[in-house]
Amino acid sequence: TLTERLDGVFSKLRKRGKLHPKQVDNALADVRTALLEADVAVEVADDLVDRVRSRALSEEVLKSLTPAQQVVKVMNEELTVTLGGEHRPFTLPGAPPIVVLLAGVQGSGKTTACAKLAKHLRSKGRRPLLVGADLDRPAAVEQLRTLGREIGVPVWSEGRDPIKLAKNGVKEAERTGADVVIIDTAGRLHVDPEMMKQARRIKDVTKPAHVLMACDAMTGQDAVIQAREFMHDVDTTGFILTKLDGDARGGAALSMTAVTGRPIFFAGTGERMDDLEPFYPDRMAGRILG
Amino acid sequence: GLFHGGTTETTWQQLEDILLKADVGPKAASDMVQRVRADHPTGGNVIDTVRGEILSILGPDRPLALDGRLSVILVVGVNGSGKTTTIGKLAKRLVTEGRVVSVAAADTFRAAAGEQLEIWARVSGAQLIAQDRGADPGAVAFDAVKASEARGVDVLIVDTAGRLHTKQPLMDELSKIKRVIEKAGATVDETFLVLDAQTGQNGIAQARAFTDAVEITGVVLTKTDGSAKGGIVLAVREELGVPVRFVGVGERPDDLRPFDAGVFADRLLS
Ligand SMILES: Nc1nc2c(ncn2[C@@H]2O[C@H](COP(=O)(O)OP(=O)(O)OP(=O)(O)O)[C@@H](O)[C@H]2O)c(=O)[nH]1
Ligand SMILES: Nc1nc2c(ncn2[C@@H]2O[C@H](COP(=O)(O)OP(=O)(O)OP(=O)(O)O)[C@@H](O)[C@H]2O)c(=O)[nH]1
Ligand SMILES: [Mg+2]
Ligand SMILES: [Mg+2]
Repeated sequence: TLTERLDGVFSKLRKRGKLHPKQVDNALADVRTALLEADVAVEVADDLVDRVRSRALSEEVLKSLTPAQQVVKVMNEELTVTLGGEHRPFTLPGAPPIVVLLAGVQGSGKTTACAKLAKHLRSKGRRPLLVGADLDRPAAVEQLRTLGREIGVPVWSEGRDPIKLAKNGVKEAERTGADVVIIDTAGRLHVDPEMMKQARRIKDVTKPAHVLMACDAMTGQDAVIQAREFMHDVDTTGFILTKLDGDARGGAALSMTAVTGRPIFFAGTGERMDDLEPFYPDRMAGRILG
Repeated sequence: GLFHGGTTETTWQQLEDILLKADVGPKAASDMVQRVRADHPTGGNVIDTVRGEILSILGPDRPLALDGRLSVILVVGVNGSGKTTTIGKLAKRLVTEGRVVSVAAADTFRAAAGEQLEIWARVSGAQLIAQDRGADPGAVAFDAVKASEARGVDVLIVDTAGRLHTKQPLMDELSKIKRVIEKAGATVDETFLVLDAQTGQNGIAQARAFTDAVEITGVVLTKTDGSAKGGIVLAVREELGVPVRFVGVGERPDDLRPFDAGVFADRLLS
């Protein structure tokens, strides 16, 4: 474990019961490596280590009988804070129909998340409508329709232009009395200007209360770039971190929150429609640190 | 270039950062920089040396060699990595080469998986072999072998459901699908692990688990049209000996290229 590794670093030499700052530097180098192994982005790991450094050079750590545990404790606290502190409840402000837009790169779990979210919101007394605005991927709308049938939530998708379709999806909600509209969109790369422009336009015409970015927990260094670019282009309000049922350490979670300041509202923990859980920053911190 | 003005501690750190940001992994990045630094104490052709290191890790390119009787390609990987799309592209490539191709819809689990592959079959000119959703994937694979042999198919590509490698029953199911194909009288000539280029260090855990379950003969690295460099394939090659065979460069039928290590290395270092 990280604590054991740091114990090794600190046990090598101690002068007059106090640690040498050089030992703390060595320990922090180890912490940096642990963060990088966990897929935290380089710039985010460096920034975090700098914040921890000043706390780690305090009397409390240098004079501690268990300095390794102290450093890990400080690390955990800093991580938890950056990840959002405590669980952030997902609220739906404004007059119905409230729009939630799902965005993200290809294969991140958007379509699945739309259906899970619809089921979750209905269990909270909402009347959701699912809108299938992904007209690119083969059988994308069919996938959403199948999931909608499984959970008993209506799916609407008519037309050939994703932007008009999304706007008309909101109109459909007004017509049927649905109070939440969850819009599924095509996977897209932040380096594809046409597709990012399309996402922006979908946002402009639907005026969502939330733009949720679905991100795969196994994403590596690219997570920080994706999060930053999507934030810039479509004003992400928060994240759904998917496939947390795997064993990826999930450093992407830190990269995403650190660079956008937006919370992770939910964790995707499986392929079934019930596999959506609230996200807990402290649990994630422990997972990242290993 | 980075090192042509001589070398400082900063330039070596910058080199390490380039490797780290490419998902090479912290230990591998640090080791590589140490090795190169020992050979170049005052700078010089450092980038060329690193490029050479990357090429030597990746090994020679291994083009697809499918011969004579029915060749079977099994396609596996975690959820959303790009398996079904890759199969569509590969099928199109093989049909264009004049082969008779069939694709088996052995993902009988996920919503609209069959419908998605059906569209790709039509686009690629391959024959589709499928059963209803919920059918046993082994049964679909068995059927597909028999039907492909009967129809004089040259290449059968088997699509499987995405699965996280941590789920042992799903990994066992994959081993069973492979055994069933062999029981049907065919050999699995290639088993491709489809890996998303944005995958971090978890990619090596994936590769290990899939190799244990079904012995991987190649990686298809997808979504290289994004900003991620896919450096995880270096560890996969070094630790498991599995080479990259193809790269996905987009979502359209022609967006599949045979792996070119030089192109990969240049992109990683850019
Ligand atoms: N194990 C696991 N699988 C998931 C999770 N979320 C989604 N998946 C699976 O990941 C794969 C991709 O999910 P999709 O919902 O199709 O992803 P997407 O972002 O809509 O994909 P595109 O529309 O192509 O961009 C599917 O096999 C899903 O079942 C999760 O939390 N855990
Ligand atoms: N940009 C880009 N997108 C790709 C590439 N390969 C696949 N995709 C996209 O990635 C998404 C997922 O592709 P699929 O083929 O459904 O992935 P899969 O592994 O079969 O997914 P599951 O069966 O759900 O596990 C789709 O939106 C594809 O269009 C690629 O090389 N580049
Ligand atoms: Mg989708
Ligand atoms: Mg698939």
